[in-house]
This record gives sequence, structure tokens and C-alpha cells, in this order.
Amino acid sequence: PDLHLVRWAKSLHSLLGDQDGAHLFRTFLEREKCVDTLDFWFACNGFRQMDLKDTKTLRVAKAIHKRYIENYSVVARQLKLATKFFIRDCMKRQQIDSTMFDQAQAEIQTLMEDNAYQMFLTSDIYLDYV
Amino acid sequence: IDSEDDLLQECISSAMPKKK
Repeated sequence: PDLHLVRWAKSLHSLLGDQDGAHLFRTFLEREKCVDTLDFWFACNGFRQMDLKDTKTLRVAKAIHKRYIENYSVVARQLKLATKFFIRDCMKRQQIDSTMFDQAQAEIQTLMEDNAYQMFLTSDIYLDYV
Repeated sequence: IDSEDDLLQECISSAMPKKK
């Protein structure tokens, strides 16, 4: 377990690459009422791996857009206006691309690294696990 | 047809780390 904890503290990526780490971070974000940021981050990764020829991919893009971008969700509120416009434009023209959520994901990731992740490493949830 | 929520959940789950 010690190795786990050292790895989780190394970077957000190493935390999220580990099943137990991602689960514990999710529990923490649920309590902080911003679990959507993590779900969005994973949804972007999942979307990037999808086949653009599959009709399902457009439906998933629409679902991500509706759930996280076009409302006042915790994700939408943290994204730059230009980033939201870009995604909205892609959706309007139905021009789906594997990288269409990359900028939005990068913005959310930076915010998670600077805020939620730092808070997590000093939280009782993490320290109790230690 | 899967609902929007199911599709989204499936997409999120596909990217979650698997048990080593």
C-alpha cells in the first residue's frame, strides 16, 4: 500500500491511472460536490478512443455536450468561453472529431491539478487511507 | 436503443482504470 500512496502523490495522472486511487479521489470529489469534473475527464478519454465511423460516437458527443458543456454545471462554469463556443460549433455542424474535447479536458485537468488534487492529498479521506 | 445516460456512463467506464 505504501507504494500506492507514493505514486498517488506523484501526479494526478498516476492517481487516476490506478483503480483504487481514482475511486478514492471520486469519493472525495462527491463530498466536495464537483465529481462531474472527474466524470467529464474520463468521458473525454473514453470519447477519444471511440470509432468516428460508429453512429454511437455522435450520440456520445451530444451526451457529453448536453451534460457538461451547454448548461451551468460545475464543468461548464470553469471552462473558457471560447472553448465552449468551439464545442458548441462542432455540435451545431455535427463535425465530430476525436480531439474536439481536448482543450476543455486540458482546462479541467489543470484546475483539478491546482485545486482538487492538492486538497485531496491533505484530506482526511486520503490521510485515513494512509 | 441505449439512453443518453447509459451511453455516457459506458463511455466513462471504458476510460476508468481496470484492476491490475
